[in-house]
Amino acid sequence: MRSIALTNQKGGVAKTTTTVNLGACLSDMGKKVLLVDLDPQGNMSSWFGLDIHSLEKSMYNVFLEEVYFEEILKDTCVENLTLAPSNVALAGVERILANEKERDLILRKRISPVANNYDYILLDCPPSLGLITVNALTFVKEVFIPLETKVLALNGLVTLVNTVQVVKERLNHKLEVTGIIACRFDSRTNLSNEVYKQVKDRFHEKVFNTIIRENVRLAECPISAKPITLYAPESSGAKDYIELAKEVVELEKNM
Amino acid sequence: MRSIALTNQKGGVAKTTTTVNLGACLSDMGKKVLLVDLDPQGNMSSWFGLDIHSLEKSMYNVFLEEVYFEEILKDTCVENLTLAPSNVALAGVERILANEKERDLILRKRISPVANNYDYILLDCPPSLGLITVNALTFVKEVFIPLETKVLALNGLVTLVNTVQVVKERLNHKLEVTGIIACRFDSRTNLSNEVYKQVKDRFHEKVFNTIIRENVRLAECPISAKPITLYAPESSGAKDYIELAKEVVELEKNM
Ligand SMILES: Nc1ncnc2c1ncn2[C@@H]1O[C@H](COP(=O)(O)OP(=O)(O)OP(=O)(O)O)[C@@H](O)[C@H]1O
Ligand SMILES: Nc1ncnc2c1ncn2[C@@H]1O[C@H](COP(=O)(O)OP(=O)(O)OP(=O)(O)O)[C@@H](O)[C@H]1O
Ligand SMILES: [Mg+2]
Ligand SMILES: [Mg+2]
Repeated sequence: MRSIALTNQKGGVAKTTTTVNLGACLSDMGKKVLLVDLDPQGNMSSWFGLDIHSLEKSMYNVFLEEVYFEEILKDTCVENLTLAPSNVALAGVERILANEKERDLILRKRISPVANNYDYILLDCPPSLGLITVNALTFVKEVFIPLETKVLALNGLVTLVNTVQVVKERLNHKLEVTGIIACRFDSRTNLSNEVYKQVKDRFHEKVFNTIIRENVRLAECPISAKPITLYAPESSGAKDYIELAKEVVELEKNM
Repeated sequence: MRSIALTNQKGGVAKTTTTVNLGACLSDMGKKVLLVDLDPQGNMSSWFGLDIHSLEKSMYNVFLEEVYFEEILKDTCVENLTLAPSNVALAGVERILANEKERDLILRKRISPVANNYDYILLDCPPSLGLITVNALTFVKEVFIPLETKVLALNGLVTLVNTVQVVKERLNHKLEVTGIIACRFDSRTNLSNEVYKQVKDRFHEKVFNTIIRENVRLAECPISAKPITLYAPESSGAKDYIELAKEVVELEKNM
C-alpha cells in the first residue's frame, strides 16, 4: 500500500487536478485506489458530481470521531476508484481541535484500519500548511508536490520542504518527498522551461520526467464529473497523466 | 478612504497579481495606496523584492500587538505605494489567537489609526476563509473577488458570498461585495467566455467590465520585483490593469 499526500500551500497549482486524474489512471492500470478529499473547498468531491452541500457525513465527521472512515466512502464512475468526500464543514476542524493533545494523529488513527484494502491512497490537500495538512503528512509515507511552472510557485517550495522535514522528525519518520510534478506547463513561452530547469537543478531525480502540459480539456473536465481519461481520452491532458501514472508505478521497484 | 479585501478561498485565481498591479495603477493615477499582505506565503512581499525570511517585524507582530502597524510599513519602487509585509510566521496567528475574545477585530483595531493617511487600502488575502480573512472582512468596507474564468473557480463563489454575508451581519454592517474581477481570461477557448457569462448572469453589475487576459508577462513579472506597469508597460497585462483601475475609480461616483 502506497500512501501519498498531494500538497503545496501555493494555490491553484493543480493539486486537485492531479489527484483526480493520477488516481483514475492508476485505477485504469488495475490498482485499487482511494482518493481522500482534505480540502474544505471540496473541489475533488464536487468534481465527481457529489452535491457537497447536502452530504450527510464527510471527512469533517471522521475528524470529530462521529463516524468510522469507511462509513463515508463513495464509489466513483471509475472502477476500483473510491472517494472520501469533504465540504466546507471541514474548515471548522482547525479551531475545534486546536487544543486537542493528539490533534496531528487523528487522520492516521481513523484511516489506518482500512488502509490495506488499497494499493494507492492519494490525499488532496488544501492550499495551506495548517492542521489538516499536518494530519495528512503524519499519515502518509510519501509526498508529491504539484508545481505550477511559474515564478510565484517557486517561493513556497522551501517552506513546504521544511515543513515536511519537521513533520518527519517529530511525527512520522517514514515521510519522504518522492515526487515533484511540473503542472500547467505552457510550452509557448520560455517561462515554464526556465522554472522547470531551476527545479530540476535543485531537486534532481525527485522531479518526475513526465510534464503535465497546459490543456484546456483539463480545465473543462470538472463539468463532466469524470476524469480526463473518460472526458477527453485523446487530449494531451489524458496522455500526460497516463504517462505520469506509469512513472509512479515504476517507482515501486525502488521501494 | 476606500478599504478593499481581495479574497477568494480558491487558490491561484490572481488575488496577489491583482492586488499588486491594481494598487500600482491606482498610485499612477495619483492615489495614495497601502497594500497589506495577509498571506503567510508572503507572495506580495516577495514580489516587491523583500527577503521575507529575514523580516524583523511583519504583520505577524502586528496581530500579536508587539509593534504598531506603522512600524512595519515599507516603501516600494512605486511612488505613493506602501507595503505592509508578511511571512510564514503569520500562519501561527490562527492557533495562537483561536481563543481570544475579540480575535476577529484585531486588524481593524491595529490599522484604523493610520487608515485615513491613504486613499486606497488593498488587502491581499490567503486562499482560505479562516481567522486572517475574517479579520480582513471585519476591517474593510468593500470586497473584490478575483475569479479565474475556469470551472473549478465557480464552486467556491457561493460559500464566499455567504461568508461575507455572515461577517456583514455579525461584525461589519458596512461590508459589501462591490466587484468581481474576471482574471486569467483565455480568449483562445470557449471556456473563459462561458464562465464569464455565467458569472455576469448571476452577479450582474457587480462584475467589472474590464477583463484581465491571460498574459505571460504577468506570470514573469514577479521576478522583476516591479508591477506590470514598470516591467512590461506595453503588455496586455498592463493595459488591462490600467483599465481596471479607471473603472474602480469611476465607482467612487456612486459611493
Ligand atoms: N494542465 C492543466 N491545463 C489547464 N488547466 C489546468 C491544468 N491543471 C489545472 N488546471 C486548472 O487550473 C486551476 C487550478 O487547478 P486545481 O484547482 O487543480 O489546483 P489546486 O492546487 O487544487 O487549487 P487549490 O489551491 O485551490 O486547491 C483549475 O481551474 C484547473 O482546472
Ligand atoms: N492574467 C494572468 N496571466 C498569466 N498568468 C497569471 C495571470 N494572473 C495570474 N497569473 C499567474 O497565475 C498564478 C496565480 O496567480 P496568483 O498567485 O496571483 O493567485 P493567488 O490567488 O494570489 O494565489 P494564492 O491562492 O496562492 O494566494 C501565478 O503564477 C501568477 O503569476
Ligand atoms: Mg485543490
Ligand atoms: Mg496570493
